[in-house]
Amino acid sequence: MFEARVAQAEILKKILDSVRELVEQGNLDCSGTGISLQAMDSSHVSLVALLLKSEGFERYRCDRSINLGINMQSLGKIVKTAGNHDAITLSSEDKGDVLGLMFESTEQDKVSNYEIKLMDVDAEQLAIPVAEYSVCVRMPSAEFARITRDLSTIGDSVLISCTKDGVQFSTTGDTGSGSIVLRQSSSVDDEKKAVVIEVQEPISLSFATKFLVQFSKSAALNESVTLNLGDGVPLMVEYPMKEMGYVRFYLAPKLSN
Amino acid sequence: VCRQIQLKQYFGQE
Repeated sequence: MFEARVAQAEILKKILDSVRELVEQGNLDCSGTGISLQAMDSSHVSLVALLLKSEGFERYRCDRSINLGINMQSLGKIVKTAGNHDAITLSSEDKGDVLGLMFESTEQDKVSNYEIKLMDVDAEQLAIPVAEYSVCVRMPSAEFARITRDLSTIGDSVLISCTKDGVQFSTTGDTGSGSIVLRQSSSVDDEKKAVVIEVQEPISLSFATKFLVQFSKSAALNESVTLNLGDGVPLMVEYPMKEMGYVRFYLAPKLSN
Repeated sequence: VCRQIQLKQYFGQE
């Protein structure tokens, strides 16, 4: 038996919104420690790694580990019908063929029950090694969204160059070029609004703009985002979710021939 | 000219 209850539907809505455009279907791996999902986009260039820790749920029970193959679009559509403050309980029998969803309003005067058919998802599981990153940039997630959106009007690749002085995002396209530099915040009252740049080694790497734009749509998950870059490893973009876990995106670079 | 690398070149299969 698997059962997981979140106090407020809002967080699940935000999580599903952030992954469902990138990932059509995936396996929710449910175990005693929580729920995880690892899925690549269809071109195998980017990967979503989601972790929802058991302690982040109001109630959590998973007697034996199970894989729930889910169409993320279908799940997203159903969860969207819940009120933001509704409690949501996910459930599945050990050998069941459906994922049950129960929404309960805060007043307990409305209860909705849905079932989604499970599917066989033949997803390749990749082993993600723990990487040593040369650069870690923490910045407001809204700023990251703005920068990727603004540069996407010009070019399909963004070069991210980072030194101790700042991080530069630049692009070139048929119509011209553009670049945006962010400098480390000198003094900030609100830590969430700070730009913090940690540099072991300066680095410059190119990435496909369209994926950065996709990732940056997760801004609702956290006011801050971290970009982790290293030579010979994919970019890792992380949106932490307090006690709940995280959504991480990995993106392979574009290399010059 | 840039070439898009795939993730498999970095991450092994489990």
